[in-house]
Amino acid sequence: IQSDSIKDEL
Amino acid sequence: MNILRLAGDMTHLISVIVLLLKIHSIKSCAGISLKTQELYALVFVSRYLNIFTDFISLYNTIMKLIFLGTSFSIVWYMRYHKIVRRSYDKDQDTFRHYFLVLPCLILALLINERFTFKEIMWTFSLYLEAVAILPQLVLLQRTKNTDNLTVQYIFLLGAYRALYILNWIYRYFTEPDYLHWITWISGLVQTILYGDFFYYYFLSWKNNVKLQLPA
Repeated sequence: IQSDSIKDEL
Repeated sequence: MNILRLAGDMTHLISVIVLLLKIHSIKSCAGISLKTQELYALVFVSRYLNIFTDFISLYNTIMKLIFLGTSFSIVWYMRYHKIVRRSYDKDQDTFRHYFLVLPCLILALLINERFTFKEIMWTFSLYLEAVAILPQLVLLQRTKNTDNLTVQYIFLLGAYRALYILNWIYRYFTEPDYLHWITWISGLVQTILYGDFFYYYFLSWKNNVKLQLPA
């Protein structure tokens, strides 16, 4: 599953 | 959140404050590219579509609101404020910014992590942010007497990008499965675009003279 961790960045 | 990321966000925030301070206090936007500012407003709108659907943190939501609010107010000042708009270098700021928007949109449709509306808009914002500084750099090169605040503003924007790259390197080594090629490559392209500016910035700082990009 693709992690969406990058989405917490601005 | 690591210190590099926080430093990057703060540098970004300070750059916007510096620009608003310049506009608000001396009622001038001389040397600032409206094209670049409009592109940034578009970048934030397309990137922060998830602002009301996905809650990440209070910090995240507040920062998103600040970046959206400030980018639109800068555009408003430059376009409509009775005094500020007179100082806008319209004849010099001729970069055709829609030539950047369309290729970025096409690229986002072709290269993305997931083919959904939100994801494509998010990817589009990454590509667009990477090139959004170009009209500003062109204007800087054309302007003879650039004031210090404009130079500081561009420097801070570049520093924010450089700090984000360090943040990605840090996260790559500390977080499992942290792999984001699209973000990294567009971020790297964006930082490289500042390379030339940084070179002349440090030269002018070292020699203690006013920064002027060669034509």
